[in-house]
Amino acid sequence: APPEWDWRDKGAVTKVKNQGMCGSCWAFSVTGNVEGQWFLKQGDLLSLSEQELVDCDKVDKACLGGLPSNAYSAIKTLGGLETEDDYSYLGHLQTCNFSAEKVKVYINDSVELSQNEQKLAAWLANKGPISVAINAFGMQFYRHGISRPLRPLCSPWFIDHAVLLVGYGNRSAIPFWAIKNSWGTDWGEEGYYYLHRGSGACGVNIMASSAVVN
Amino acid sequence: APPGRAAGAQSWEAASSELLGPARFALEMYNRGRAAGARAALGAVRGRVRRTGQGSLYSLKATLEEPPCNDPMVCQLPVSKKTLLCTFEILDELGKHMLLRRDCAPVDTKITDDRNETFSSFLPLLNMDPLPKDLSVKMASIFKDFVTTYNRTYETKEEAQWRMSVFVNNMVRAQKIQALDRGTAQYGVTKFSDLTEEEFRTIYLNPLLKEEPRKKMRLAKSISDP
Repeated sequence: APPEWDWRDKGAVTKVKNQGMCGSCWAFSVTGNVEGQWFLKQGDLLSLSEQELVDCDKVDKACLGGLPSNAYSAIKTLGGLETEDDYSYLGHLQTCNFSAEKVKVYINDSVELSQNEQKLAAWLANKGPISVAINAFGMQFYRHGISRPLRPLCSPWFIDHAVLLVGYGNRSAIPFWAIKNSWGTDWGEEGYYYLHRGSGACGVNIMASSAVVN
Repeated sequence: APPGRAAGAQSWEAASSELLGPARFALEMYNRGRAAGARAALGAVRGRVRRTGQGSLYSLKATLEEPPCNDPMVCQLPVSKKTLLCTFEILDELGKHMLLRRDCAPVDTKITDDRNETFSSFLPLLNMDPLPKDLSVKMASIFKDFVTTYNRTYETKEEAQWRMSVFVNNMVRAQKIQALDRGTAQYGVTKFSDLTEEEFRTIYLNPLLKEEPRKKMRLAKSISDP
């Protein structure tokens, strides 16, 4: 893999969004991944609808949580995703208002990725931003910098937040993952979180996945 | 500071030799876990000391020189040495040192965080025994700053008082997280600082992620092309 990579520099990442008072991080992680996959395959960056997943993915639990693997299946079953503008985010569950005519993006499949962080870096640089799930220890009070909590405090067994890997690199020889969060731009580094790379910090390597767009 | 000075008095012109002990302790904590060739070295140190009832509180600004990185496990391309500017707060009580704050950033970083300087300087006050008489005034002032910054509103005075107590408790939590972090992250006041841990977890996090079983997907092929 290249020594550093950032999909934000390549135009594959939409602006940071805000899930509001709703546990819908899973939807934001997945739409972020699909946005990247569509951009790489079709050359068009579209901001996609999380509300469609919140309302219409009946396997997941809307604001009470969900799994990216279920969300990918829901997108396939529904037939695709509408854009953010067409199906705007409200931050709470409502009746599914999906319209097949308004679908702008579809996916063909989804895959689970390696737990090896070097392989994840290579996959990211080659294929696009990656949906991951992490232990959110410390994130309530995170302001900036590269987070590296002690392993017992940030166990990979207690993953509780889904986010999007958009890049990686080094700051002062400390390797990091650049992570797009969904708590607005007034949190962290303009909405981004930087987590130590290479040590399995906070379980970042445990649940990596991506949609596949042919 | 001259011996015999009253406890709590501030000494802003401490002799450099007095700062070296705490500075070396801070460096030792910074380098903990690092191999010999990867340890940072101490550069210039300046600071101040405040005397408390049972010890001294040192606030230091120090430059650390990070060695060049040639380990491909850490950095794929060699990285030249870097200079960091660090802020440390060390409490020395009865000869025992405790690191209360560690905040380092490259000297060329564009991120400034003047606001957190105030919040972090306040945290050691919470550990003093007895607590300073004007602590509640300081707490209220910083909480008011938070409310203004993040445009928080509370329905009743009682709720505002409750949220202030949660805020103070969270500042202590943030301090502990900071002390235990081995990276360069800074923790402190955020827009979530008036939420209890339970509230934050319930509203913003996703407990389903740790549950098994979850739907299995096929494993992607590794990238083999250069």
